Amino acid sequence: NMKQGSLLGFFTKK
Amino acid sequence: MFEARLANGNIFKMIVESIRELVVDVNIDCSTEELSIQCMDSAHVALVSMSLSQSAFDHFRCDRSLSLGLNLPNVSKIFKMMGRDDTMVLKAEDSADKLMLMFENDKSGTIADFELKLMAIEAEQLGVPDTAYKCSISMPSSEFQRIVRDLQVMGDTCKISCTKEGLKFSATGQIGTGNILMRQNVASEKEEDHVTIDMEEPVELNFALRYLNFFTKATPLSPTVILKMSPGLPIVIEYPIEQLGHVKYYLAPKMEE
Repeated sequence: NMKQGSLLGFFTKK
Repeated sequence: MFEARLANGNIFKMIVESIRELVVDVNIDCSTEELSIQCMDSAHVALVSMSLSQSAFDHFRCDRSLSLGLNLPNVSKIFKMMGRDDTMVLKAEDSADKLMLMFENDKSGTIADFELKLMAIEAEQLGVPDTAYKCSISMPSSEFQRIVRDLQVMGDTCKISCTKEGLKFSATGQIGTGNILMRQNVASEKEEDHVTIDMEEPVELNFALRYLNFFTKATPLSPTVILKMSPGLPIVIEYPIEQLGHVKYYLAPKMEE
């Protein structure tokens, strides 16, 4: 089944 | 001193209603150019990016950039007391520890004013890279809302695939599978009914319907919604607010285990 990704894997904290 | 006057206060009310279930405590960042919000949900799965240009306001004064820390459910309660045709005025001193909201009804002449204590919310600003998306779809926002609502019956994950066939939404669950295929439609004379699909290369991604459903709370803001996708990247779902701004939602995809 599918695992929910996190935005932190795509967007960097400034 | 920050002061802004919006003749159609309802726009701001709809913006609050479109994000308050996703992000609770937010900073409304005020600059000379715009009011903006950038905030992730508590699970860091979705990001809200809202912008309302100073040109949307009849009067806009922002001497110094300010961050107004607010609890959106409380702001939403205050807006319940605003009449549909009221003018909204926001006001805060530079040493902002409270926000004044005023609702003026031109017809009856009544003025309601409220004072909200501001919160100190530590801002976790995210760098959202500019991306040239492989697929960009513009479609009626009511249609997107209906698709998301209908597919929630079938399961909790929606596969969105953009191919030369068109844009397909699929959901599978205990009771079975549902597919909704939309094709490009620029024939109807009503611009708002158009579906335009710009596909540079096919993309197929999976998303949690629970979040997509949250995003459709922005439907009253815009007759059209724009979906942008690239392989392996978060989807962007944008509700333009006429030429005055937008509410954008970014959602991380679900991946095969």
